[in-house]
Amino acid sequence: VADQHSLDRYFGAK
Amino acid sequence: MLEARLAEAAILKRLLDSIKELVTDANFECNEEGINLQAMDNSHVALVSVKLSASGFKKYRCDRPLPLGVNLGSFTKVLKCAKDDDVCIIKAADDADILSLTYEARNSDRIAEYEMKLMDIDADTLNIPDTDYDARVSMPSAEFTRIVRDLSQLGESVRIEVSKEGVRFISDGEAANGNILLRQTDDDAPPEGVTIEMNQHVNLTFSLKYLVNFAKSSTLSNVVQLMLSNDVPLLVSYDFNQGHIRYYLAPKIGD
Repeated sequence: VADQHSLDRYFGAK
Repeated sequence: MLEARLAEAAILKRLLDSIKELVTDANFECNEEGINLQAMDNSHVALVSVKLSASGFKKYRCDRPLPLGVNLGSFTKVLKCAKDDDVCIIKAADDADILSLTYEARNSDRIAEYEMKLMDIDADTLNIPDTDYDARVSMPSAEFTRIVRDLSQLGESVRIEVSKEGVRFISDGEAANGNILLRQTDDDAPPEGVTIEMNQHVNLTFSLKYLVNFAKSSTLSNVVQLMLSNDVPLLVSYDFNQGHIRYYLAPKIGD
């Protein structure tokens, strides 16, 4: 079953 | 203080319809260039980013940066009181906890005034890097809406594949499967046609639930752009006269 990473993993917090 | 006069309330109504199911509360960040919003859904899998340029308003004044923390459900309710073609004026004083909205009817002397409570929202802003995407697909927004709605009947996910052949949307449900291929239309440019730019073959899987939600923005633009690179979030972008709405969605990963 596929799952997702959260976007925080791809985009750094400002 | 902020004072912004929008020629038609419809833009704001449509924007709120596009984001209210994804996000509960959000800051509308106002500055002299316009109004921006960036917010993630609860699970941090999807992000919505809205820009309304100052030049898109009939009148716009914002003396200093002002975050307007808004409950999107309440904002939707207040905006429902406006007719699509009403002139809509939004005002907020510095450090105020109230947003005032005035709707001026186009063809009568009716002026309606509403006030909405603002709230303090402590949200992290993500730094979205400029990305050179491997594939860019531009298509009629109604077509995108139809594809994600159709495939969401069959399964939870869609695999989007961009190759020399075109762009293919594939859903593999438990009881049924389906795939839709769109080829580049040589004799028809957007908004009616499909254009595909590809540097590299792309193959990514996404949750349809979110894409169906994003597709609500088809009321704002006839064209949608999908930008994809392997292993990075999908960008779904709708441009309109006053600005844009963009969605980012994390891809599904195999087990």
